[in-house]
Amino acid sequence: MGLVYAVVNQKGGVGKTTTAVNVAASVALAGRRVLLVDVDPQGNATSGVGIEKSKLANSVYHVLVDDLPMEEVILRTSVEGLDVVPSTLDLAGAEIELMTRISREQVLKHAIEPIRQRYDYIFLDTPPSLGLLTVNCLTACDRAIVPIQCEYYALEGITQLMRTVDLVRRRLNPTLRIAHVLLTMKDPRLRLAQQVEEEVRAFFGDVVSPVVIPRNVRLSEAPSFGMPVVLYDPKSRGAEAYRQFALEVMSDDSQG
Amino acid sequence: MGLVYAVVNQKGGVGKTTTAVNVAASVALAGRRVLLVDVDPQGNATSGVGIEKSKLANSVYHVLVDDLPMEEVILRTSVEGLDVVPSTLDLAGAEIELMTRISREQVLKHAIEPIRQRYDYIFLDTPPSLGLLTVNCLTACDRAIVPIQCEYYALEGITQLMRTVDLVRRRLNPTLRIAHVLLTMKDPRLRLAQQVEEEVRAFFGDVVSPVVIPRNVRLSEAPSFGMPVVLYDPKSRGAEAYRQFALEVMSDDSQG
Ligand SMILES: Nc1ncnc2c1ncn2[C@@H]1O[C@H](COP(=O)(O)OP(=O)(O)OP(=O)(O)O)[C@@H](O)[C@H]1O
Ligand SMILES: Nc1ncnc2c1ncn2[C@@H]1O[C@H](COP(=O)(O)OP(=O)(O)OP(=O)(O)O)[C@@H](O)[C@H]1O
Ligand SMILES: [Mg+2]
Ligand SMILES: [Mg+2]
Repeated sequence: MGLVYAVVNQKGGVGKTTTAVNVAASVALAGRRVLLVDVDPQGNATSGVGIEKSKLANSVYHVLVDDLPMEEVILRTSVEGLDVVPSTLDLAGAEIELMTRISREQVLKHAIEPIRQRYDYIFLDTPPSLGLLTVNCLTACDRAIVPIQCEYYALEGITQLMRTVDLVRRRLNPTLRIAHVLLTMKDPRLRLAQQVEEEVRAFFGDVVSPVVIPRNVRLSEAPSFGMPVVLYDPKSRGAEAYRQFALEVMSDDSQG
Repeated sequence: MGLVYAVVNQKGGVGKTTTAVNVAASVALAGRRVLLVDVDPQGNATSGVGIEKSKLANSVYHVLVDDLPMEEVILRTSVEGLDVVPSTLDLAGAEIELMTRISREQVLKHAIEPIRQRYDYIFLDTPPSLGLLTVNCLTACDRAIVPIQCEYYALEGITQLMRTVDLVRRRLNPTLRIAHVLLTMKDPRLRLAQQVEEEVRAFFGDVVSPVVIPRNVRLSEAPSFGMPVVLYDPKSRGAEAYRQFALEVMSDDSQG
C-alpha cells in the first residue's frame, strides 16, 4: 500500500535529488512498484531518470495548478518498475498560483490519493526551500528522509527544518515523522566530515542511518547519462551505498 | 560610490555563500569599504564571517518587513573594512509577508539607498530559489555574479536563471547585467568537470571568469571557524583563487 516518502532539506546541494533517484531506482530493481514525483522546478530528478523535458506537454505543474489527474502525467522510465511524474520550468510559477487556493498545502496530497494504491513506494523530490511546494510534500507524505551533507554549513539549517516538520505535523499531517537521516558526500579523509557526522548522530540518535553515502564521482556522472548510478555503474561505492540504504527503507514496512 | 553585486543561482550548494563571503573579504582586505548583506534565511554568510546569530536582536528581516533602517543592523566583522547585515531564521517568513506589499520587489533596493554611499562595494548573498527575496536582490543590484558548480545538474538551471534575470531587467532594473560567471568546486582530474566548463564557456563566452575556483577543503573548513578562507588559510588554493577573482571584480569599476 503506497508508502510516501518526501526527501527534504532546504539547504542546497546536499544530495536530495541523488537520494530520491537512487533510492527509488534501487527499490524498483528489488522488485517493488515505485513512483518518483519531481516537485522541484529545476527538474533534476526528471532528467536524472532520463526523461527529455523539452518534449513534455504536461508535468506536475498541471497536476497541481490545473487539477489534471496525476495518472495523465505518469511516465515509464528505463528502470523496470520505476515510473516518474516529471517536472518542468512551469513549476516555478506554482507557488504563487497556489498561494490563494483553499487548503493550498494539501493539493499534492489530494492529487496522489487516486494513484497511491498502484505503487508500493512513492518518493517525492523537493526544492531547496521550505515554501509551499515543500510543505505540500511534507503534508502528502507518511515519512521524511533528510539527507545531510558532511559540511559545516549543512548543520545550520537543521533547526529551521525541524521547526517546519513540527509545524506541518501539528497542523496538517499528524503522522508525519522523520524516518531516516542520511549522511551524504562524506570524504572519510576529512576531519571536518567526521566532526559533522558525530554532531548529526548526537543530535538525531538512531534515526541516522548506519549507511553513509561516500563522495563518489560516479554519482555525479550518472545524471549526464540520464541514468541512476545503480544502473550506470552498479559496482561503484555510490551505487552500493544507495542499495544498502534502500534495503533499510524497505525494512521500514515491517515496523508499520 | 557603492556598486551592488548580487550573487545568484537557484541551484543549491553551488558556492554562492562561499563566493559572497570570500570576495567581500578579499575586496575589504584590499582596502575598500565593503558591506555584505545576507538575504538567505539559512544565514550561512552571517556565520561565515563569525557572527553569532542566536544573540542578534535585529536582522535583515526587520529591515525588509518592519522598515527598520539598514544602518541599525549593520555589524562590524573581524575583517578590517568588512561590515555585514546579518540574517536569521525570521527571514523565512519574509517572502509571505512581503507578497502583498506595494512594490514588493523593490523593498531591499529602497532599504539600501540611504547607506549605499558609505561603501565602495555591497555584496548580496541569496537563497537557492528565484522567489521574492532573490528578485529583491536582482532589483537592488547593479550587477550579478553567477557561481556555477562543475557538475551536470548545475547546467540545468541556467535557462531558468536567465529568464528571471531578463524579466527583472525588463520590468524592474533596466541596467541589471550578469557581470561574472564563476566556475566553482572544480576538480581538474574529473572529465565531467572539464565538460561542464567547456559548455559554460560556450554558452556565456567572455562573461565567464578566467579564474576557476578549485575544490579545496580549506574553503569548507573556514566557516566552522567563522572566518573567510582568505583569513583562515591565506596561502590555500581556495584563498588564492578568490583573491584573483576579487581583483577581477574590482577592475569592473574602470569599465563603468
Ligand atoms: N555522494 C556524492 N558524491 C559525489 N557527488 C555527489 C554525491 N551526491 C550528489 N552529488 C552531486 O552533487 C551535486 C548536488 O547533489 P543534488 O543535486 O542531488 O543535491 P540536491 O540537494 O538535490 O540539490 P538542490 O538543493 O539544488 O535540489 C550534484 O551535482 C550531484 O550529482
Ligand atoms: N571550492 C570549494 N571547495 C570545497 N568546498 C566548497 C567549495 N565552495 C564551497 N564549498 C562548500 O560546499 C558547500 C556548498 O557551498 P555554499 O554553501 O557556499 O553554496 P551555496 O550555493 O551558498 O548553497 P545554498 O544554495 O544552500 O545557499 C559548503 O559546505 C561549502 O563550504
Ligand atoms: Mg535537487
Ligand atoms: Mg548559500
